Amino acid sequence: MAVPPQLKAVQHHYKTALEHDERDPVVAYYCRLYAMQTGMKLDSKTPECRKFLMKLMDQLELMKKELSTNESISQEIVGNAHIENYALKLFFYADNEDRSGRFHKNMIKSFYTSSLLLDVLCVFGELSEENLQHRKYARWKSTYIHNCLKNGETPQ
Amino acid sequence: TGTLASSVASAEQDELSQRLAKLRDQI
Repeated sequence: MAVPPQLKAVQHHYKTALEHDERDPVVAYYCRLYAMQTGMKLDSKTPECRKFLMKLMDQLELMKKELSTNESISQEIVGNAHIENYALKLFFYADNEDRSGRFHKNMIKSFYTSSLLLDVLCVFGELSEENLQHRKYARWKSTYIHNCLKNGETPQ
Repeated sequence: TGTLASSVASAEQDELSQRLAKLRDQI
């Protein structure tokens, strides 16, 4: 389903959910939960947003039922650790590639996805100072390296 | 009509908030 323009701020988190439905349903679930919570704050009044959010809620309820035996879903504290570990794994993979001078699309995507998953961590509460810094760095790096590669420049 | 549409929107908003709280075991 298409994300309404009013909810553009969560479109990449929703896309990340779709990309992880098979690969890691726990990540897919919490990305949807973030999109849901944030989407409700952005716009839950216009008909297109209400329709989108209602469908998103249906998906979340269904996923929670299907994954009820998974502790990362039934206990949010376990889910918090799962998302944080996954986000940092992507971050350190990309950081290692960066420090080794290996610049490619996959590392850019890893930096960017880690920043999105650090956003998702906000559903569990305020981000730690360390995670705030990781998020800022990952987002900046993904944009910087993307622009360098696009312009044929070597990132510094 | 505007008032009716607004009432429907509010009711659906409440429904979403309740379902979200239930999903997160907050009620």
